Amino acid sequence: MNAKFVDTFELVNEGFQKVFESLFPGGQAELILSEPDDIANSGVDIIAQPGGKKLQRLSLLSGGEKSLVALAFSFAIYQIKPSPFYILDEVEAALDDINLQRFISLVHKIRRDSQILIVTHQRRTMEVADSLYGVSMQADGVSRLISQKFSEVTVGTA
Amino acid sequence: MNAKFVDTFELVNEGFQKVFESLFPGGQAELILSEPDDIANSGVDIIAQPGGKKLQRLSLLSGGEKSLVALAFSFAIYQIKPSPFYILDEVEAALDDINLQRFISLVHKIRRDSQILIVTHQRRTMEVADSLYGVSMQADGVSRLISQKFSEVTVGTA
Amino acid sequence: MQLKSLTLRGFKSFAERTILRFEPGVTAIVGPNGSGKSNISDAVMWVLGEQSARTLRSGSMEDVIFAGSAARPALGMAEVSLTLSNTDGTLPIEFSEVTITRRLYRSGESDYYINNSPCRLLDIQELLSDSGLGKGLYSIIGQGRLEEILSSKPEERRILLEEAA
Amino acid sequence: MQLKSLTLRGFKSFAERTILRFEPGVTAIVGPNGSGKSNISDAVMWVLGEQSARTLRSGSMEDVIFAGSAARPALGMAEVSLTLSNTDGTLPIEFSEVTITRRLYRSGESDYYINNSPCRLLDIQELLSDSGLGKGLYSIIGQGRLEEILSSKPEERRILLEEAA
Ligand SMILES: Nc1ncnc2c1ncn2[C@@H]1O[C@H](COP(=O)(O)OP(=O)(O)OP(=O)(O)O)[C@@H](O)[C@H]1O
Ligand SMILES: Nc1ncnc2c1ncn2[C@@H]1O[C@H](COP(=O)(O)OP(=O)(O)OP(=O)(O)O)[C@@H](O)[C@H]1O
Ligand SMILES: [Mg+2]
Ligand SMILES: [Mg+2]
Repeated sequence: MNAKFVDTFELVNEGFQKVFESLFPGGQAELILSEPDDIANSGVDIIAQPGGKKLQRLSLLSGGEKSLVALAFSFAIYQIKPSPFYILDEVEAALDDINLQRFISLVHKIRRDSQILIVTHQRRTMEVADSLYGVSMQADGVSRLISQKFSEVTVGTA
Repeated sequence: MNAKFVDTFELVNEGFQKVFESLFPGGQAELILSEPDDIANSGVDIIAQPGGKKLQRLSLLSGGEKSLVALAFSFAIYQIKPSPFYILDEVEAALDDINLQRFISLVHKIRRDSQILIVTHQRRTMEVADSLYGVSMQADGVSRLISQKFSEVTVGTA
Repeated sequence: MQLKSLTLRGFKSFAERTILRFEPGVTAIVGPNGSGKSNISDAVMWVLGEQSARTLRSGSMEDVIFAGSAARPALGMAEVSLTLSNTDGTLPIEFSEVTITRRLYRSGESDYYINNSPCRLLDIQELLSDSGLGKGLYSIIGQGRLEEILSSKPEERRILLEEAA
Repeated sequence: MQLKSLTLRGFKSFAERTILRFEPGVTAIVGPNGSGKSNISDAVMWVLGEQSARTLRSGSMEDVIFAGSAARPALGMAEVSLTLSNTDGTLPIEFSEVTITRRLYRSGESDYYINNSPCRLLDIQELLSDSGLGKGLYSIIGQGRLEEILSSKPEERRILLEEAA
């Protein structure tokens, strides 16, 4: 139904703009309908302008900037329709230290109402966790797990 | 000419196996002709088996393993036909600490005869550099450079 | 609804029966390259009904069964079970705890269970359809797949929004 | 043959004339997300003759000209110069130092220079054809592009090998 889609679109758009601004101080972004005259079939496009820069096509953004825009879009949807849990597999790989901190703040926003599994190689992301699972594979080609609550473990090598 | 391609193929194959074994202790890999009965038109396929594991299709490899296989292939070509310089843009992003060290050893192999520009966020990769260029962008949306020889700079924040 | 546990047996590199128990909040999964972290994420997608082998980095569904290693022979079956607490009644079923199980044999035969009662894949999909865990699984971002949101077609992004409606 | 320096002027985010001087060995390029590191790599590909806008993350070649920012107007031209030492005679030209320059105007007009003499793109391509810096530029691995070697077609990998022959 068109009305429902438009409502969802406006809610997600609003959330997307807020999350984007938290990730890109001074920046602005929005979602637009790819075909505003044909709402029944229109797709959704993303417009994003980091702070101080000129609005250009998404492809010109840097690796880290693209990650942040994609995270803003995903998290905007998560806020509209929370899932009981999320699995994020190395989504912060392209981020510098400052943006990693901003990503971690995003994680804090959704952790109250949902469980989050984060696969990561980054120490600072591990520090946010309530519990840790270590995965290892020995010469027999079989994966095994070690579970550790964060209070019991020192984060040594990844 | 077929003969030339076959010679190159065998040289690169040999190099690929050597580099692969340095990145995957106990592992084995090779290049094969996708169409051995039609050498004039045959493509090149990659077979890779990390140590202790069973030989399976490349797509099942992990993110870090795929990076290493691709690096082994690239570096095998570099050894056969060195370039005056290389530019590697965040190629080590998916590697854990141990594999990062192996990647750094690869860099040491080609640095004697070539210049290498490495774009990186990783401290350990920076420590391998003879010189450092810092890139920054202020509120005016313009990129600027700061050059530093490694001896003059402490690697603080990325 | 909360995740309680995930059990893998013969799924990809998890040849031996392995149980992850889940706490509230954030769980970090760490380990060396190739150790099996992303395979855990694949297991969750698979038990929730993922039908595309490609999304699981596989060429065919049979690839998810432990293929053996230098030291061990291949197994004939992969099985994953996911246990959820349902005390808030999110899932339309009369149990406070729900376990979904999926099994695949090398013959290509599949078995599905809800709380150890055999069922069809369709029953699992219907059970999950309103929970946010159903089709599309937008809540799982696989390794290297984050940027797809930007390079995908506008129509595909619309579908993501509609599933969140 | 060695890289001596790279000069950017109006290329992507490098609105102001910027010179990188190269030392032997390893040079690390570091900085925050979006600061311009990968744009430097794009500049090298471009001055060496890259003709695919897509490889430069652009929609059209015009995208490589500084587009302005919140604080500054767009520029009308992008220019990149690469200076190489040729004391070992790798390049078939009678200079011990060779500077390749490429310029693009918003009109779409392009200028090319070898040591400040106007030339065609073809002359630059021929000059570089045996140096390992020519077509294919297998020596530049762009951000996020490493895995393409694995997912590319077997025929494409053959071409990489043939260029290394
Ligand atoms: N059916 C299977 N049988 C046995 N091993 C398998 C099977 N499928 C995948 N594997 C192995 O699992 C490994 C990949 O695991 P996974 O992708 O989970 O690694 P990872 O911990 O996420 O690593 P990274 O940090 O590099 O992303 C591969 O080495 C692959 O050989
Ligand atoms: N023609 C142009 N005019 C002005 N700015 C541009 C132009 N083309 C690209 N940019 C800007 O350059 C920035 C991207 O720079 P680049 O890709 O080099 O970043 P980076 O330092 O590699 O970052 P990361 O660490 O995230 O990969 C983008 O923010 C983009 O807006
Ligand atoms: Mg992984
Ligand atoms: Mg970059």
